[in-house]
Amino acid sequence: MRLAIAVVQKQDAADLVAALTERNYRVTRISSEGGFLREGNVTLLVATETESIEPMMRLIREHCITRTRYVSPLPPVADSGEFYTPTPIEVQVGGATVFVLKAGQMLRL
Amino acid sequence: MRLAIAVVQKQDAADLVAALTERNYRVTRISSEGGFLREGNVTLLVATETESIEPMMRLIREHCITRTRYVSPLPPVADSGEFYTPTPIEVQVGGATVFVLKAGQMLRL
Amino acid sequence: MRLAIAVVQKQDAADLVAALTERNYRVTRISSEGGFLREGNVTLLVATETESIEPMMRLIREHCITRTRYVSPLPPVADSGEFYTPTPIEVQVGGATVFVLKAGQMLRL
Ligand SMILES: Nc1ncnc2c1ncn2[C@@H]1O[C@@H]2COP(=O)(O)O[C@H]3[C@@H](O)[C@H](n4cnc5c(N)ncnc54)O[C@@H]3COP(=O)(O)O[C@H]2[C@H]1O
Ligand SMILES: Nc1ncnc2c1ncn2[C@@H]1O[C@@H]2COP(=O)(O)O[C@H]3[C@@H](O)[C@H](n4cnc5c(N)ncnc54)O[C@@H]3COP(=O)(O)O[C@H]2[C@H]1O
Ligand SMILES: Nc1ncnc2c1ncn2[C@@H]1O[C@@H]2COP(=O)(O)O[C@H]3[C@@H](O)[C@H](n4cnc5c(N)ncnc54)O[C@@H]3COP(=O)(O)O[C@H]2[C@H]1O
Repeated sequence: MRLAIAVVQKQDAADLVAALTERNYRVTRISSEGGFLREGNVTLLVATETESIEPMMRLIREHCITRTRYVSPLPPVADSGEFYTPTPIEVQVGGATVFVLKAGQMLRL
Repeated sequence: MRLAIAVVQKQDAADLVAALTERNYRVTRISSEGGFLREGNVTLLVATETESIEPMMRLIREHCITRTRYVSPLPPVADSGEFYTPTPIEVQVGGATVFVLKAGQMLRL
Repeated sequence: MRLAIAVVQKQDAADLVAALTERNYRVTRISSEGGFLREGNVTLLVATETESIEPMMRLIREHCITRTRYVSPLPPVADSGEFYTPTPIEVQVGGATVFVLKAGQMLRL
């Protein structure tokens, strides 16, 4: 038994959850936020048999795409009056970040 | 040390959390959503000694009940004009789904 | 690879997340609630190499402080008419509670 924890972008979450449940995966969805961009994203919990992890990863790759975001770096502590126009920095937000943990037990009570 | 992650129905969460904290369990509550029914549910985190897992399961069994939900399947891509009355399908939503993980360390900082 | 799950107080979360991302940790933030005080707190997920766990703990210690909360115990089932003035009980809410799990795999898809 493995517990997969997948952090995905909001835009991809609904399609991915639909694709997973269509193939009989059980999924729990949790709203979360990225620490760096401070934008909303989605954390999925999927407990499944070990041999179903690989096909699950393929589904995630198919439904989650990498996007580029432009972030303005925080202005330096500027002298008053100086007009600060930051050059936005480019940040790649991946399709998904997935952690796979060994779940000793899984019980349906 | 074990970390139990329990997904329970909203209706049972408050009573279960009260029963757990009365018996000195420490509990963190996270709002979540089921992937299939897309209804709100609750994910509980409970880190506890290994020998306290069994008594915790008994508390979960006592406070979480199985419910039947009727869901209308999505209409097939119908021809226009056809009046589609789906027969609802019956879905059993369990009392609780619990994953138990080995927590190597637990620190109170 | 380790997955750290840290439950911290709301007041400390923003500073801690900023300090972690400044030092190149990747962090996911989830809103949660304490089972006992039923107050909002924050659950952080940080997956990182095993040797980065110790320096992360130092950052958590620096940014999370213990606070004292006064809670009124629930009134006993009183006789009607009796005026009940509870003596508040003092509860120490720690800086942070951290669970460290072995993450078998971590994939960026
Ligand atoms: N400290 C830092 N310094 C410089 N650049 C940084 C950074 N932290 C993140 N980034 C960059 O910003 C993107 C968004 O990160 P965010 O923290 O908002 O949102 C993250 C976070 O919520 C989660 N995540 C990724 N790796 C994680 C890990 N090891 N542990 C916990 N959560 C993780 O997945 C989301 C997307 O991550 P992804 O790696 O695709 O994309 C990341 C990465 O390219
Ligand atoms: N292995 C696992 N990994 C992660 N989370 C898990 C899980 N097993 C259960 N859960 C969580 O527990 C809730 C209740 O599951 P239960 O199996 O009792 O009751 C389920 C089950 O009887 C049925 N169901 C779930 N997924 C299905 C699927 N792919 N195909 C057919 N029926 C499904 O619908 C009920 C409600 O499911 P929903 O997804 O809304 O909500 C699920 C989900 O949030
Ligand atoms: N083993 C564990 N598993 C899962 N989550 C855990 C945990 N240990 C701590 N937490 C989380 O961390 C928060 C702060 O816990 P702390 O032990 O510092 O501070 C706690 C503790 O001093 C006390 N407390 C908690 N549960 C208690 C109980 N059952 N009986 C008596 N005192 C309790 O009240 C404070 C606030 O607790 P609250 O539940 O509102 O909020 C908790 C809970 O959300």
